[in-house]
Amino acid sequence: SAVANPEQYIKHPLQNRWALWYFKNDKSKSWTENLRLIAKFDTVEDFWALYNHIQQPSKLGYGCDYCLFKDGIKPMWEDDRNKLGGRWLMTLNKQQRHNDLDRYWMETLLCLIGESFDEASDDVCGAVVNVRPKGDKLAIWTGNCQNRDAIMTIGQQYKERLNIPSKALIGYQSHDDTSSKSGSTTKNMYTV
Amino acid sequence: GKKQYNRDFLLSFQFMPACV
Repeated sequence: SAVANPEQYIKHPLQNRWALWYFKNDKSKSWTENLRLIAKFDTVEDFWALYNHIQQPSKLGYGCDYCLFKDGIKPMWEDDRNKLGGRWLMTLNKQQRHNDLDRYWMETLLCLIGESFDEASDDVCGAVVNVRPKGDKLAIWTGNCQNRDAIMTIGQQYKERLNIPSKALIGYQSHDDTSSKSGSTTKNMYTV
Repeated sequence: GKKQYNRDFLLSFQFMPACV
């Protein structure tokens, strides 16, 4: 009589439970009304069940976002776990919607759920993809813009995972600076 | 310790049959 192998029937637990949110830009509704929780998951298997079931970012309409955040953190600056933080921001050109967007977003998700940034993963709050006519954006949000070491570790490893050439710089901006900016650009606190 | 999964391990589950 065989002993069952747990590998065959136990799902693989993630370090964190994650929540996937969807934002659809309906101008007749408020920002918070447009933000919907899709589902939460905390195993590798349940992540793929969800990922394989939903549209890729390149298929979303303009003004739509996906946000993947640790359970309990809302995908907004105002959340207590975000308000002192900031984001590594990647701005894509129009051509990259077809070439890179979906692949980059999947890599971003795998970095988060796999805790790819080692101890610095504790600083990660979530990730956001914005689908916009001028160019799509990808970001990893972290909880405290003063945690330089963790932020630099995340930025360097993220850039490596996405195969971004080393001469192409990406910047980290605090949410405080982003929310209070007067022009169209926000200053970078860090770059890699 | 932290439950870390590398990219290839995670990808190997994308098209697995559902758990029974």
